[in-house]
Amino acid sequence: SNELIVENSLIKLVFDTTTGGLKTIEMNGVTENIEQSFGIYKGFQGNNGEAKNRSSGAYIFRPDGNIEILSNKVELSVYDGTKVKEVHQHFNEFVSQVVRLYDGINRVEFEWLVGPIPTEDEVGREIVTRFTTNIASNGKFYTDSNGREMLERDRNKRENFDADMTESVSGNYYPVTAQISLQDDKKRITLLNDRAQGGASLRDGELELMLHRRLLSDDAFGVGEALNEVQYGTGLIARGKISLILDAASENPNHAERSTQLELHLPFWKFFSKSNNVASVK
Amino acid sequence: SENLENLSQAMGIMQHHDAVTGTEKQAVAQDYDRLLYEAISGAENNARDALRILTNLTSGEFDSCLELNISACAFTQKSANNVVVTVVNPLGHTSTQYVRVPVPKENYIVTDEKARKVPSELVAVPWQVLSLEHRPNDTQHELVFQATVEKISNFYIRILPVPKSQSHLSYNSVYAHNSIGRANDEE
Repeated sequence: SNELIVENSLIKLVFDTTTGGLKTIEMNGVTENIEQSFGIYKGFQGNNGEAKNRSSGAYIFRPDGNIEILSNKVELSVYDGTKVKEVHQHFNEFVSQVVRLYDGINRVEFEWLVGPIPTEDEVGREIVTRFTTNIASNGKFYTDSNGREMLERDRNKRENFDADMTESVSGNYYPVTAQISLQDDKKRITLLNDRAQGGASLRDGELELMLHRRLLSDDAFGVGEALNEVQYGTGLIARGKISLILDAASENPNHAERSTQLELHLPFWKFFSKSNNVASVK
Repeated sequence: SENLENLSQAMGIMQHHDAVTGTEKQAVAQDYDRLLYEAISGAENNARDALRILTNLTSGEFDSCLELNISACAFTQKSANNVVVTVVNPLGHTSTQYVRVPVPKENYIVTDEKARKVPSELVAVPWQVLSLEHRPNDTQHELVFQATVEKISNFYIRILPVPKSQSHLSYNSVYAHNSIGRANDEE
C-alpha cells in the first residue's frame, strides 16, 4: 500500500510510504492534510563590517539563500503496541525522529534527534522542522509570551511600526517558549515545544520551529564565539519533543492546550529505589 | 535549607537571557551546567529525606536519573527487577502521564502501590539513539506504563521479574487489562 496508517482511539495518522513522510492527521473530529519536513538553512558568513555582512550567529539568525528541504525517501519502522504506537523515521545521517501516539493521550508526539551537524564543507547549518497544512491562516499566527498569554503575530508586519522586512525569513521568527498556533474559521493546529526555540509561519497554514544550529562565525553582537562547540570535536546532538494538537478553531483560549503545556513543562518526577518491600501510601 | 537555597539561586541565574537563549560563551554554558548539576544533586538529598518520611521505604535510594531524556539510567541499566519508581506530580491538579524507564530487554511485571498490575510495554529505543557516541549502551529498551497521580503527591510503581511460567509471553505483550483506576476509586 502507498499508505501506512497508525491509529488509536483518539488519533489517526496516515504516512505516505512512497516518501516516508506524514500525510494526514485525524483527531478531535477534524481531519487535515499535514506534511512534516525537515529543512536546512545555511548560515551566512561575513566579516561583520556592516549590516549586510553580518554573520549568522548566537544572536542573529541570518540564512544564506533559501531553505533546503530534506527530500530523500525516509526510512520507516513501526512499533505497534497496545498502549503506545511509534513510527521511527530516519531522514539522513544527522536527522531522525520518532512519531508517537499514547493510548488515551490526545496529542501527537514528535521526538526529534538532530546532530552532529556536518560542517566539513566549512558551512554552518541551522536545522528546522516544518508542518504544512491547508489551513487558511491569512498571515496570522500565535506565539506564547513566556508561557503566559498568546500573542497574535502578523507575517511581514509589526504592531506599532513599519518593519523593514529585507530579511524575510528571520524577520518573521519569534520566540516560542511553550506554544505556536495558527487557525482559520474551521481548524486550528498547535505545536507545543519542550524548550525555548525560534518559530515562524512563513506561509499560510505552515508552522516552523528551529531545532538545532551549528555555525562557524561569530555575529559580533557580544558573545565573541561561533555557535560551534569546538571542544567536543564534533557538533553536539540535540534531542527534544514537539507535541501537535489538531482541533476545531476556537475564539476562546484553549484549555486543553494550556493544561498540556503545563504537563510538558512540569512532567512527573521519577525517583528510583531497589526494594523487596512493596511501598504503601502514608 | 542550604541545598534548597543553592537550587533557588541556580534557577535564578538560569533566568538570565543568555541562559534562556544560548547566547552565553561556551565556558559560561559549562559553568551553568556545573551550577545546575550541583544544585539538583544537593536538592535530591532533600527530596530523598522527604520521600523516606512519606513512604515506608526507610532505606530507599530515591535516585534521580538525570539522563532519562536520552533513554539512559544507571540505576536500571543492569536490571530493573524489584525497582520501585516513585512518581511525583508537581502540578496543582491530578495528571495522567506515561512514564518511560530505560531497561535491559527482559520480561517485567509492573504493579502499583497496592500491588495491582499496571499494563506496560517494552519498546525498543531507536537505533539512531543507540548509535550515539558517549551514550551508555546497556539500556536498549524502555518500559512504558501509564500513571495517574493526584496533585502534589506521589505514587509508587514497582517493577518485578515475570515468573518463569509466564516468561514465554512476548516482550511487548500487555500483562493486564485493568487500567489503574486509582483516581476513580479515591474520588
